[in-house]
Amino acid sequence: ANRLGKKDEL
Amino acid sequence: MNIFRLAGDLSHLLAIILLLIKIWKTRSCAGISGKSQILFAIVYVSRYLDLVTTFISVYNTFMKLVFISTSVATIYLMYVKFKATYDHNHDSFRIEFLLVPCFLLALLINNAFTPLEILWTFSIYLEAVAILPQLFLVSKTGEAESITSHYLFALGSYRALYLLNWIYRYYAEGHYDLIAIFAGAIQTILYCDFFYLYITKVLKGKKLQLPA
Repeated sequence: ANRLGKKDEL
Repeated sequence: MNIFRLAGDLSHLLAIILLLIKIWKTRSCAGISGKSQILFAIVYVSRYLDLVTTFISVYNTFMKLVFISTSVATIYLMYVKFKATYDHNHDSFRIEFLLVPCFLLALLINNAFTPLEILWTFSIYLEAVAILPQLFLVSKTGEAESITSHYLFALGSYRALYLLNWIYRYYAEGHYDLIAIFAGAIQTILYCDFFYLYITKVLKGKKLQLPA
């Protein structure tokens, strides 16, 4: 899981 | 962004708005668990600390600010403005029994041992069980106002839609996070008996009555 990908969810 | 996650976020936003409408219009927080609202506020604050470090999109920042501000506003309405209508006796769930285990589990099982990541993981675990005081309160009072059941249905649906979002992202982007998926599955499962009652009763115009 890429960092930004994971953290783009609420 | 995909349709499942957008629908989930909008369902989440709807739930929060329904709760504020219920409290503001009935000028009462009867039937609502203040403990759950406190847990939700902790979830949002501990999860959205990256507001100050990472800019994802206007949508992302806007929604995070809305969730934090509305959860604080709800707590204010419950514990200050309409304090007299808060059901202290029935809202007796010991939230420390949720906070401590979630934090310890976040220290044990996480994606990275950094403060931001531990807090994010803690917020994911806590959100999975944050509704327990509310479900406990409804089971103790044996019933819920219809707008409260709509609130719970929208809130439960949001993470169910996120489960579909994670399935979509796995196949479409090869992106997945097992911590979020497992916690989201548990969170959704906790609503199952409520979903059953909501669909079989509330949607037929009956009041949500739990079998005594």
